[in-house]
Amino acid sequence: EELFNGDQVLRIQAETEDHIQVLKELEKGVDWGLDYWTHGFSTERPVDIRVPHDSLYAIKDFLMENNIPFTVLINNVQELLDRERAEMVSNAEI
Amino acid sequence: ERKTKSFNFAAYHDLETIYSFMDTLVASHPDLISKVKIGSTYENRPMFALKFSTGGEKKPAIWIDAGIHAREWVSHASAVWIADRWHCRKEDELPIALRFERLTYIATDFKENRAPVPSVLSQMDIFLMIVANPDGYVFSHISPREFHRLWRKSRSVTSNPNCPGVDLNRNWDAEFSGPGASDDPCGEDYRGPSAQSEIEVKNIADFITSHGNFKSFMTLHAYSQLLMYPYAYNGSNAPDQPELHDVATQASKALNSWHGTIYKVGSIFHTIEQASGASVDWAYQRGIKYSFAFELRDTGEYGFLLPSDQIVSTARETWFALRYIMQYVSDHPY
Repeated sequence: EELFNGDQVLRIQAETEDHIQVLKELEKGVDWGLDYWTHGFSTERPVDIRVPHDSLYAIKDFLMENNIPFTVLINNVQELLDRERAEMVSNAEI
Repeated sequence: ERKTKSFNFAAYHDLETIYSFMDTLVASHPDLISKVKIGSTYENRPMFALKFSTGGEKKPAIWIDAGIHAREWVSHASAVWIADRWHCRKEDELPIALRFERLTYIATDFKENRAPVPSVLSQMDIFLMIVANPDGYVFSHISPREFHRLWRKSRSVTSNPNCPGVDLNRNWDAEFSGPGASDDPCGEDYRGPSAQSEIEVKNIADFITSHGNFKSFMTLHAYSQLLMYPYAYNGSNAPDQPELHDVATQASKALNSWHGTIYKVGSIFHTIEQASGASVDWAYQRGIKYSFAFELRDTGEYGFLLPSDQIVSTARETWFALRYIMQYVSDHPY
């Protein structure tokens, strides 16, 4: 069973072309196990990335060093999945 | 469920239940709905499309698929609800709640959206594939040993044994292997080794090609509320861009009319990103002019899983947009 304990989903909003270039480098660079929920970068819409717990500090540092704004969209993916599982069990019972 | 009337549309279901629902739907409406097997998946699951037809040979047709990305569950769930809409041919056959909604809806006097589906079906056949990626969908469900709800791709073996699966929406024979797709098997948008290397894509492409008379191709995805048209592979305008943009804009207004959900409209390239090997480009390049991709209502806050109490409202607003496009296609033969 694959677990997502401590994984977060970051919503990253590029504001400049420089930000976009930096994010493209991030995409091509070190394998941090990032799961891009939306692909491509633009200044018009944010991109959501699931970041494994082990990479969280590195990615957040990377974004902050480059002054790229982000918010935490999902604080703990596993907690979300556990809630889903409970809901599905409940639905099955119904 | 033995009757579609008792089917719980406000819940997510596994593949077996959806396939069972399809059988029930077909059995209940044999004169209108049939099930077409278009092939089998990598793991040998059958791939079915529902055919809605009032008869006739090789009538012009509309293709709609959902769930090519396995984890986008509200697209499958919406397609289930939508499948159940077509057989409602008379007002008095509609569930009471829907009758009330329709009356309310008509009162808004939004003429474009009032066209009844039967008039489309008198001109065209409609093919609806509720689960375009059955292996991925099954994998994304709980089983005794697995829980891969965030799975997106197919399930075929790749050159990296640790990273199975291909992004089926980068695997079509449309500028395959260009920018906007990954050549890394571990990438979420891995394009695969060659165009149509994935049997799921090949089956759909072969079916549409051999049919030869599709006039519209629509694919339902679920993330971030977009209604898009070609091209995805680069930023140039498709020859029919003005018309496609207008149709998509009107469809998005129809969608918006029910719950106020706001969709962004544009080409895939300009709306999301560059993406080579995408299905709508494949369809458009083969002469299927009215080619659209939907990203259904999902803010991301639930990780590709809208709370199940939003399934029906999402499906219904999507249906309004689909119905507008279907009517438009029917009224503009080419």
